[in-house]
Amino acid sequence: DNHVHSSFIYRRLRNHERREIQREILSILGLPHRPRPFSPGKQASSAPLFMLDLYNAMALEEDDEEEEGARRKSLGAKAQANSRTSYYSPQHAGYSRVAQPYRAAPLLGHSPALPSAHDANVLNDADMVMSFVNLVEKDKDFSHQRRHYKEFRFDLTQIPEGEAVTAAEFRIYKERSHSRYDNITLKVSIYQVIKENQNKDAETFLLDSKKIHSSNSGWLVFDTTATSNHWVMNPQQNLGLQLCVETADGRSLSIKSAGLVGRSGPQSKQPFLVAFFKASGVLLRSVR
Amino acid sequence: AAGGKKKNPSRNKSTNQQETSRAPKPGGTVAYSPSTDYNTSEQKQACKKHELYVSFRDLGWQDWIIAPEGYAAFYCDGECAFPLNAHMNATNHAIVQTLVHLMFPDNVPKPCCAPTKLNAISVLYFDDSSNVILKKYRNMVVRSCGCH
Repeated sequence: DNHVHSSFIYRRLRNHERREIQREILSILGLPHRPRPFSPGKQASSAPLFMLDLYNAMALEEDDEEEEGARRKSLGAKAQANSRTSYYSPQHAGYSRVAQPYRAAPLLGHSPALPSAHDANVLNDADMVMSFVNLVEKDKDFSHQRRHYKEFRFDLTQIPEGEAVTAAEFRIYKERSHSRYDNITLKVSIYQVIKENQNKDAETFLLDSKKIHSSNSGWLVFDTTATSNHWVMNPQQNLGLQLCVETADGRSLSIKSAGLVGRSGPQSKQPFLVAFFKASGVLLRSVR
Repeated sequence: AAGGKKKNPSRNKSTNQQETSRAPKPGGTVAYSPSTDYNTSEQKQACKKHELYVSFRDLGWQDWIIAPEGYAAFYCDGECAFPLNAHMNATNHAIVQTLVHLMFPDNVPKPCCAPTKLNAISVLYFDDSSNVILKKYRNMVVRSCGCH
């Protein structure tokens, strides 16, 4: 709503006005030029719906802060100490359907849930949240040792100066597995690729794994905070992630038949990496 | 002197003020509050706060800015007579007025306006690589200058 008064009279901008305000906003956003995300041949975008959810939750929080600020002013300083609104409180009613504590169990629901947040304040404290496009174009199905796996790569070099990763997660959507694997428990594991080899499997390091029932569907969230931090510090060591699925007796399963959604799935269920950042310095609006 | 004109600033100021008060505001939608009555014969008006709604669609930026659709910026007009626009945002507003007051203490009042209420604004946008960025800019939107 942006507090727009009904008394406003609207009119279109003139060219020079448009250029002037574009320059002003880019300076506020700290961007050298306007991005052009959709030129021909570019990858599809990454997780805008999830990010839109975050944006709306953040906007709600800002409104709360403003109202609280006004209320505090009228109640006097005394009220200040004990009126903090917690980010996950149900009063963010618009999102209670998704804001659920899901760290304890894999998040299986029908829409991307909001961040897991190692502590409850990661979104509150974040200055920036980025979701990254998966750069892997062609899916390879078999490794040299006939192990099913799926590769993911994310470019974390575009992070602005001074931003540090406070939390990062890899999210992939799982639908009901193929009927051939009905009523069994699957183990989904995510690995960081340490070294790639020519004629044998890459060297990998296990980051996280989850056990789920084949009939369950919803978002799986894997914690990749340490790996993302490592990649930001050492971009040349960013060799991507590998995802594998096994049955309880260790048999490798194809990602597709396990029900995990990849590039061929709908836009709203594409896998993505999301990272939360905190700026070390204070960002001030540039003086012009 | 702003605008590089060599004429007498105070005359310039009055012209400027007339210009400002009546010409469409640079940088956005015309924002006239019906309650504003500009009496040109009296040049000194109390500082009034105006709102300026900036629409990203209007700027042709809806392909890379996902949300918000626009934002309400504020600027003041009147006694301090330095509208907030691309060249004069609130941060350097008081600085410029201090300088002009030093030169013309009788005509230009001391600055009483420094940004007082600064709000956060969150912007959701695509970068060049189609990654999606949600950035919170604290203390970015000036809600009012010191006069209010």
